[in-house]
Amino acid sequence: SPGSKKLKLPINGVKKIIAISSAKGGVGKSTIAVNLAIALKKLNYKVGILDADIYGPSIPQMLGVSDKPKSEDGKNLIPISKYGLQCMSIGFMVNQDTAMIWRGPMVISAIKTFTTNVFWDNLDYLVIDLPPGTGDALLTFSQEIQIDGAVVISTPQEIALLDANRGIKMFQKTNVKILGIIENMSSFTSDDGKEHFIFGESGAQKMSKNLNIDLLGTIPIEIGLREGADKGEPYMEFINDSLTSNK
Amino acid sequence: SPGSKKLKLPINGVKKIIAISSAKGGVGKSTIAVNLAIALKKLNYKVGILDADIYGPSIPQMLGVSDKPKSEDGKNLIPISKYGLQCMSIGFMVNQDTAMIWRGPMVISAIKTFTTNVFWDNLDYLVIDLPPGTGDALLTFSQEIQIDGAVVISTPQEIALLDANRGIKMFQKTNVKILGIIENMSSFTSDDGKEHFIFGESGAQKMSKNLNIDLLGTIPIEIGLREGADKGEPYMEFINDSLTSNK
Ligand SMILES: Nc1ncnc2c1ncn2[C@@H]1O[C@H](COP(=O)(O)OP(=O)(O)O)[C@@H](O)[C@H]1O
Ligand SMILES: Nc1ncnc2c1ncn2[C@@H]1O[C@H](COP(=O)(O)OP(=O)(O)O)[C@@H](O)[C@H]1O
Repeated sequence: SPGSKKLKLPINGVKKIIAISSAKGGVGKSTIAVNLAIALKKLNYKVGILDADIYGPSIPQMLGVSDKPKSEDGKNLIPISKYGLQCMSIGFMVNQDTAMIWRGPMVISAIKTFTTNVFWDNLDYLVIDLPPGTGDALLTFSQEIQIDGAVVISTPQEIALLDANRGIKMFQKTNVKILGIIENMSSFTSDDGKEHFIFGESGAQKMSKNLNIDLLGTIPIEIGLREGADKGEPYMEFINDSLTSNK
Repeated sequence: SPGSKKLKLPINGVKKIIAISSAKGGVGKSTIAVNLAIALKKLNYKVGILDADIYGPSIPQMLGVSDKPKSEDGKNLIPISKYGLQCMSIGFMVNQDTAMIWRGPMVISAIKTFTTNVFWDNLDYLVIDLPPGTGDALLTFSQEIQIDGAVVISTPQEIALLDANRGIKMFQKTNVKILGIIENMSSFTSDDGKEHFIFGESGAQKMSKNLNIDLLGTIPIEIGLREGADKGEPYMEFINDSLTSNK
């Protein structure tokens, strides 16, 4: 049963685990995971990022990493360092165009490798980019690993909030603490200064009130975020002010 | 093995099956599935829509359906009629805020119910909104069901194209014919007439050349599409000109 009181394991070499989640894909979960990890590093914490999105790993692209992780003992993997982060992703182990055609049990064994066989070096925070949806991969994470807090990402429209709500219910069933919601792509401002609510307006704010969960902040549509992700140069690494000042 | 030559089954009561797919979530797959089904109905075909996105069914919301499907024999389900479409979704069977916490085998048996126990009434086309990702649910569909053609949806940026490419590879491995690519959210035009390439420019066009797959059309960011989806009033049902004229 989902809420079983199985013992949840910590991950060796990691003090605190923050999971970035969204039940719906394409709302900016990976973008926020990468930029949040960079923001925490800029506050002088030792930070790692684990891309657990087995079916669509985007962290290698967003960090511009194409090396393969090394292993000294043939069993444990050494994270790759980039922009001062320790990074690990299933995407490092396969070619970019390989479709991960996996059945449930294979997904679970891949997740176990990530959480028990990676040599994280004394991290203050490990940011985990969780898989979207509420299937096998996500269920395994929330039941097996000691997540200290989950951040739920949503865009403002009804369709995305329905999914975010499902994700929140799942965390509640598997006893994972929810730190709060971040509303992403909340509006787009064109050159003439007009604000366009392409994906709706203040949806996450309404949800935060309904479910009594903190709204950690809202992030507008910012073309620099997308360009940075495509180029492998995270936005937060190359700008001076802090996007996360409201987090 | 993924490419096994298992016999693929047709679906009773259906002449042709068009699958709408995207390996990455949030690119507009469900929005296009609904509006394409409506467009085909407007061309006087008999059309059904099957929402196979087990973890995040959005068709009930997009069509404004809250009834539950009926069954006369306790085994077969009768589709719900709305806007002249025969509709079926896992979302009809559960509350909107239920998280589908499913392991692989349960996903597979749910898909089997949909493909063998629904009384489709003499359809010309069944449009299937496939699950995102390349996991259990998608694999089961492409291996078990006789899909006549798949349409791949992508937004123009690198990150989305990487995923779309993985999805295409998976179809090729499971011998599913690809009808073409649709690029969605290709640009946003503000009131001052300026076109903003928020999610990048002509990515899918490049991909269509590289992979020698037809580009069926491009769809701009249109706030009416999102508003229609949130209100349960599909855009294509309520406008006069044809968005699909280029499909
Ligand atoms: N606030 C934003 N402004 C502009 N583009 C964004 C923003 N957030 C995300 N994106 C872009 O949207 C796309 C989807 O984001 P991604 O992080 O891949 O979502 P997810 O991980 O939820 O699937 C990416 O191309 C990303 O660069
Ligand atoms: N061309 C478009 N213009 C404006 N909004 C769009 C467009 N295509 C999709 N959307 C909106 O984007 C969100 C994601 O679309 P959806 O169909 O749910 O994607 P997917 O099925 O790929 O997850 C929805 O809120 C939808 O209304």
